[in-house]
Amino acid sequence: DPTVKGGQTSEGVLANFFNSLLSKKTGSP
Amino acid sequence: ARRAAVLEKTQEFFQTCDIEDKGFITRRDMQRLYGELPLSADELENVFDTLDADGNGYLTLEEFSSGFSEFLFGRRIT
Repeated sequence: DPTVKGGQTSEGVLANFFNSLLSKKTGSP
Repeated sequence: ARRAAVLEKTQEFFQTCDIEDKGFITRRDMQRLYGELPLSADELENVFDTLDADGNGYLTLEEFSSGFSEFLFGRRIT
């Protein structure tokens, strides 16, 4: 897997990002 | 119906990042999400670089949705 800064794969970072957006949207009142 | 839902979500997320409603996302817009999302500044930078497929410094809805599809379905749809 290609790694990026911080040792996390770009796919992992992308997944984190979209998961955060999902929880931000669903988590807000 | 599922495709419409994905499209709707994509546009919603895109607008979350494109605060000024410019129609594209810049690296600076991405950095503004720092503090709002549980990601470090470095990680947000990486997200931008990963999504900005042509590396022109602007993230279009097309590039954004392509990245979102990759996240959802495990592959990039062009």
